[in-house]
Amino acid sequence: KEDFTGHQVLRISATDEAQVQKVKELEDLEHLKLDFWRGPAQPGSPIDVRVPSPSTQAVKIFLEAHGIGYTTMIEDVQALLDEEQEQMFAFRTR
Amino acid sequence: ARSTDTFNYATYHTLEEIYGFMDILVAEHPQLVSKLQIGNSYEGRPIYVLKFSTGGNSRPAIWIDTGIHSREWVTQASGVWFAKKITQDYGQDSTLTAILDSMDIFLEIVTNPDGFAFTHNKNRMWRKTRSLTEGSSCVGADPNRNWDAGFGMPGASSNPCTETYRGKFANSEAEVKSIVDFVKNHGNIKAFISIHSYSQLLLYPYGYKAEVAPDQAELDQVAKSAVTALSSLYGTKFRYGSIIKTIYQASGNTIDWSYSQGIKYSFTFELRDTGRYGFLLPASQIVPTARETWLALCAIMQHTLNHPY
Repeated sequence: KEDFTGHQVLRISATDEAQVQKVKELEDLEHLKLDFWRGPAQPGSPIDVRVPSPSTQAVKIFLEAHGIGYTTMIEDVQALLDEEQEQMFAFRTR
Repeated sequence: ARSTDTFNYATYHTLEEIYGFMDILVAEHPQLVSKLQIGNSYEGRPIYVLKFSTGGNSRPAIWIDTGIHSREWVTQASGVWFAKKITQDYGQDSTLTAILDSMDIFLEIVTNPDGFAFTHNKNRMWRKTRSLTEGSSCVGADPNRNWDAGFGMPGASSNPCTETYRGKFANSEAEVKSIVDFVKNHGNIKAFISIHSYSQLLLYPYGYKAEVAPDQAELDQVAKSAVTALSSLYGTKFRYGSIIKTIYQASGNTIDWSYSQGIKYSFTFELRDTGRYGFLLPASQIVPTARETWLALCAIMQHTLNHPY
């Protein structure tokens, strides 16, 4: 089963078209293995991307270098998945 | 669960548990609910649709599907809740009773069973189907880019390794083809609602082209009343509009196809995440999400009933 320990979900706020295009450049870098939960669309609409831990630093440096704002929406994806599994398992044992 | 009253709607369930729920619901309401198999998935799993009907033959009907993107778990869970709600409200709620006295409702809860099973067993983040693509080590196509509406145009990918891979050809995915065949054979579907998560949007055609849909004014009006009804419960804010204007260009998408079949009331929902969880919405939010969405669905179904065409 895929493990998502250390994966983070960043919520990126691209304020203009140039920044949206910059984020689209990220989308094309397959080696980063980014998973866009909400793809780059229009300025102002949130862009959510799951970032595997090996890529986190590179992505954050890229965004900061281009002055693109972001917040960390999910600190550790696997932690939320563990909670989800526990909740399902707890129900089933009950 | 021994009955749909003891079934737990506030937790996520496996494919087997959801299919088991369907059988119990049919057994409890044989006069109202039946289970149709409309095909098999790529890996051979049966694809089921629940039919809610109070009689008649090939009546005008409403199609609702959830879970076409398998990782969007709150949608399949909401679909289960909708199924139970329909059986509870028929004969009790005047709006739903009027709808079912004249129309049928088809509800496909697990529209991508292979992908859904994969999210439970291997990769919770899986979105696509699980079909194999000759010449590629990557698996699956995006079932919301595989429809015969603007297929091949910008707004999808031809790279099998991407999340928006359109597939080899239109309707290449068994999960899509089975709906296409069902809708064409039925021939009297009047509303087509495909439910995704997340980003709190209610969308209508077009997605593959910037041209304004002929019925845009009416669709916008219906969407406005639906999102107003939705937000009346918990204040969840939805935006609405055409796919291409509200988010981005998406070719080969479900409701552009249904609209091209003459199904005027074609809508896609993107349910909540309330800005925090994305696809990992906690199970505690399943029932609130289903409740608010149900109000919007009823607004669309009522409009469909009152505006025959």
